[in-house]
Amino acid sequence: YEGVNTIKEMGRSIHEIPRQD
Amino acid sequence: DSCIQFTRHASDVLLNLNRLRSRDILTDVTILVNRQQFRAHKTVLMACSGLFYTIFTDSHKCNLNAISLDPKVDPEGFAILLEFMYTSRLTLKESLIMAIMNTAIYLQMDHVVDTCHRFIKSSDP
Repeated sequence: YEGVNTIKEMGRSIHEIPRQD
Repeated sequence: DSCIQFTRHASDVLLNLNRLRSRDILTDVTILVNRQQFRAHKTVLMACSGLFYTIFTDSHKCNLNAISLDPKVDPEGFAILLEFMYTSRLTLKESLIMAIMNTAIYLQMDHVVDTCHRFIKSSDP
């Protein structure tokens, strides 16, 4: 990924799977 | 008593999962987007996408080994989001940002959608 402007996103990236439905 | 935390473990695990995907080892589903096909692991798809979580927790669908997505989905957008799922890196090409965001909405990847929104707003002149 060299040469690409990389922005660090510190927040949550994906949903959280519940412990049980 | 001590506890040793290997701080790069999560990214090492993800890298190995991506290696398994690229070698088609234990992949268990083919995602059909228009005429393109993508092999993947259901567990990784479910961990990253609300849509796939819903599909694969449905007892009638969890054993499917091929899933066709809505024809409105852009294969390039899907490919970039699948790559994100397995690498944590989202490649935002100017020409594809809307396709990526719309695909993320379809896949119910809300945090990616929010991030795309903020990226678009910040890069608006």
